[in-house]
Amino acid sequence: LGIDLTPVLHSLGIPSNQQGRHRVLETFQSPWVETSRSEVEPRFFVPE
Amino acid sequence: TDQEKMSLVFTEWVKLLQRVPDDDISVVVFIRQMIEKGVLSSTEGMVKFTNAALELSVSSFKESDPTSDVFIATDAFSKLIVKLLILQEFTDMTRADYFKLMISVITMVISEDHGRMREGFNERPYFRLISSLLCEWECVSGHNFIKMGDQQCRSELVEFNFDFYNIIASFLHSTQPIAFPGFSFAWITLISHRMFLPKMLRLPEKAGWAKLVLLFTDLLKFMAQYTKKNDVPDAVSVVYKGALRIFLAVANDAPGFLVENHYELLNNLPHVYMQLRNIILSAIPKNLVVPNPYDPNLVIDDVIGCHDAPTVFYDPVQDLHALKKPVDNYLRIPSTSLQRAITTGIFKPEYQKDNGIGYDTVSVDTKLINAIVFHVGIEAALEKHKTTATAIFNTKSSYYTLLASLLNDGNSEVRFHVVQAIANQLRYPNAHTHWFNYVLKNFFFAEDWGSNKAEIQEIIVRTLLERIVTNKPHCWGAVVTFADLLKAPGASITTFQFIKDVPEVELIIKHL
Amino acid sequence: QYSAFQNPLFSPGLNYWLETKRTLIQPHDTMPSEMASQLESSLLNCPDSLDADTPSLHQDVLSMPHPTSIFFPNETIRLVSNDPIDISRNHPKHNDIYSGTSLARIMSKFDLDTLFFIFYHYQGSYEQFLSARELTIRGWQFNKVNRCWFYKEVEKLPPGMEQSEEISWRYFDYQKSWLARRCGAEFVYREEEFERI
Repeated sequence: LGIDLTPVLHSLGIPSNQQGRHRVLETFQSPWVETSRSEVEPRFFVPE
Repeated sequence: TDQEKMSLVFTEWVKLLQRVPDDDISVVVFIRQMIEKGVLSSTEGMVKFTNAALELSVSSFKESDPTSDVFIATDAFSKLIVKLLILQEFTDMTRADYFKLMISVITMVISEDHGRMREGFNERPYFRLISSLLCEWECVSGHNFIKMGDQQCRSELVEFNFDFYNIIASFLHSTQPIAFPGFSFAWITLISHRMFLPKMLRLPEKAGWAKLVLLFTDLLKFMAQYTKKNDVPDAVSVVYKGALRIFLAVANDAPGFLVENHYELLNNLPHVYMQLRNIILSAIPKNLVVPNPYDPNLVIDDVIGCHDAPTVFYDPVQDLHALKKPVDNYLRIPSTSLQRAITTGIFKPEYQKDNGIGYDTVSVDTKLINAIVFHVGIEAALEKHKTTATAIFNTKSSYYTLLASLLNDGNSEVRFHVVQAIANQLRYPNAHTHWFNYVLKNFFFAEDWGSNKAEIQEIIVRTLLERIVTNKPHCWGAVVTFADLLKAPGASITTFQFIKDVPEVELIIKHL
Repeated sequence: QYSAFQNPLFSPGLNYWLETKRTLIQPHDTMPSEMASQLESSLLNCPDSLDADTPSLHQDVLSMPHPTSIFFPNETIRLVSNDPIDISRNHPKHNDIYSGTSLARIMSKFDLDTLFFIFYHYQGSYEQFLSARELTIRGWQFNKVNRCWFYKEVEKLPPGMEQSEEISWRYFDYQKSWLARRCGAEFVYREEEFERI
């Protein structure tokens, strides 16, 4: 039957409504919550 | 020995990087000297150096105080690999072959470590190597390698970029969990890495999609192989949880990937993972607004999206094999002999174990059935586009009768898998969802099944119900189709015997 | 028979690699206990977000000399917060991949002084990038020529005047006074001088 995905989506930073939806794979810390205890540096670009 | 010499050179490199920033001139000079002195000028030298550097990185990790920075050598090696890719002139060997060689050596080192150490194998330094490699590459490749001063080099690197990710993807494919169980969790973390997955999803012209589907298939195959109905090892449950989060993230960021690849992904997804299946099938293209499927006044024919056929990345016609000709010929000019060829051609030579809900074995080629059903749907939508809707929304059309004959001539098992394959096409509002909704509705209410009617209706209800009693998400098409069955005039399905036989189901349906 | 297998360079790695193909071709029906222990060992060693973080081998000193306390922390902030994003800032341009991160959120609360400090003293870093992003969100623009941040102030004038608004420019003087100063009347805005962020 699966599970209620609301907390899972929340842990991913995906809001349950459609507002404020942004990409999450670029700041994805780890496939598991337990190993996602610190943020990771995403890609960025600094001009010369 | 050569090994010792290589280790010395690498150690000097590690020390250098700790003292100066990586764009310091001494870094360039160091690499130039490495090449000039012949450390890396032969294939043999490259292999030996890669071996030495990796073994040093791994042993340095193992020997470091866990509270200190354990990845200094590993990170230095990643940086060296990237520097070698951007600073060298590639005359004897292409950049791609050079990189492939290094990755091959890395693969062999992992293979030996994993094979020798068994449960003592530690995946972390290898994970870090690839992770840091991806980070370093991202840093140099920003804005199409704009930081490269030399224009020739820059354009070469822009061309090489796809090869870079492709080679990493091939490495991951060969180190998949079934082959390297001791690397599984690192592997899952790598395929979903922020410097890998979004990149692969967005390479121009979907260049990364084929390999990504392959990698996701590797993951799903592993889960399928070791998920038993009564006993799922704890570690496999954890794998599932990770896979779930990854697919949810993909559905959020790049639903188009799931939309266009649902067929291949589902071919390897165990039936028991109903929610994961729904997540893949519920993906909706970005910016598409979908009407509420629970709206009792909804009429699918009026939904605008149903005019358009969904984009398909992988053409299922490739999986029809011997049945391609009979199917395509039947669609043009139906005949009983072609029909028979198809309905008898869908069986496997022998039983195969399966972990279905309610069955343990399978004697039909489910992949072939999925291919046939999907192919017929694609062709039907094309036909509608070329001619009119009435050509396919017609129970006499060859598209419809092909599927109907599969049900008619088949046993329960065939019927079940055909209906499942049809239900897999009931997704967001599109031409496939629309047509298969028509097909399933007509199957349900048809009067010419004879004594098979009750069974066919039961299979249809079961197939739709199992997709909508789960926790969300639910596929728009599945909800709408089920609602259509409930709304239809005539006897309510709650009066059907197979519903009344199972009070829990009766209750659910009454509630719906 | 293949020459690669005779080559001592690839031994024994290549043989071990070949062994791994065995389970791919003939997967086990149920997980053998050895595989199960390997899988569990992998679970125990599972890399975490710190393992996946961007490497930084050489710790940069401050890009510009500036007196700092010896207690100034050297480590980058790596918090996690799943608080909902402030929707009032939900302009499409600002709803980018950084908007959900703790660091970007913290910077949205920093005052201008702090943002300029980070920008000029941590050059080439992710933190500099985020401070530039935040300054851009607040309407500042970066001049590539003199390397100063500029702000355009638009003042609505009372009705009845010749013009409906008065425009004045400010820039942040990072070299001398460490203050925002008004630009003189001779200042001319040239779009090509400014970084498109």
